[in-house]
Amino acid sequence: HFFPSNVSIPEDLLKNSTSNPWSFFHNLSGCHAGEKYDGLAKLKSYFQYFGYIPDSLSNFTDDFDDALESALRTYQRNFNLNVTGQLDNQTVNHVVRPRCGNPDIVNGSTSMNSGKTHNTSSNHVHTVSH
Amino acid sequence: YSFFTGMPRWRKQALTYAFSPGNQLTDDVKAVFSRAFDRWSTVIPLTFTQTDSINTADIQIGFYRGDHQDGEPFDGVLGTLAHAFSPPSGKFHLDGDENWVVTGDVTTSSLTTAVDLESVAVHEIGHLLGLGHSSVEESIMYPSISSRTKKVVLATDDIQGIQMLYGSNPNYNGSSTASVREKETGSSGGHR
Repeated sequence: HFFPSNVSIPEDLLKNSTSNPWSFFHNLSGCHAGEKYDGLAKLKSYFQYFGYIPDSLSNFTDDFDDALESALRTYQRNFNLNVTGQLDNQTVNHVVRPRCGNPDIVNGSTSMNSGKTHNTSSNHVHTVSH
Repeated sequence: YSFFTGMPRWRKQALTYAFSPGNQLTDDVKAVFSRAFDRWSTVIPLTFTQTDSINTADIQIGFYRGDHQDGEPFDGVLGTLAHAFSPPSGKFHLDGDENWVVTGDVTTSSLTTAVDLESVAVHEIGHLLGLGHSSVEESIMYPSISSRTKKVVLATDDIQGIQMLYGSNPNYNGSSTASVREKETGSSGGHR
């Protein structure tokens, strides 16, 4: 479908305009680690598609497990979100955004934020007495 | 910015592109891609020329719906919008189910699922040239874009990345960069 922006959109198209394959993920907002929710398996498949869960894992369950929490943390780091490991509103709202189909992580490797090494020495406070 | 594993890049500077004949795209649609290619060729010494021969073109552009036999099926309105392969593949696929806005101001579209074609084209061309995704939100290579949003100007991050692969266009004077998005409004993905 190609449009100029100022054209009037046919009614039937407007009716179907809210069908986002990921809008279901809004229902998962607020889910907590260690619990089970319908649909989390789909979310794990989403994260695997974009490289956040290894291809070696399969047969996903609806459990909020360590793999999902780890994927969430990596995703949040890559997209400059608060790194909570939780399905907070901010994260879910970002997950449902339309995006490029290319993965963010390939074979566990990425140059996005999560692939950058952090200088742990910066955690130390250096003082000089005067 | 980031690169694909092994930093693949094109070994020639004059690249050609062609559209899938089955799509029968209008000149308006083709002009969008021409503008998108120009944005990259402004900053690097590569040229992009349209050709009618899809079989011999370096870059092949096509709109497809659902499963299109590359193992990465499209998913209908919104979700994934497009994907492109690393050099020297040249395959550039767009989701034919999206509501692509070709001309005018996408931010004022009455359709909440309207997606700006040029914004997506500029991003995918980055992949075709060898760039991966970036965490810099202002960059073209940031992976997501809201509907009814236009982001077509290369950010400093994009330019630094692509010039790492190809060097700078001798005529580039640095004036075409933008450190902020050209314009952004819109939904967070069709749940409005």
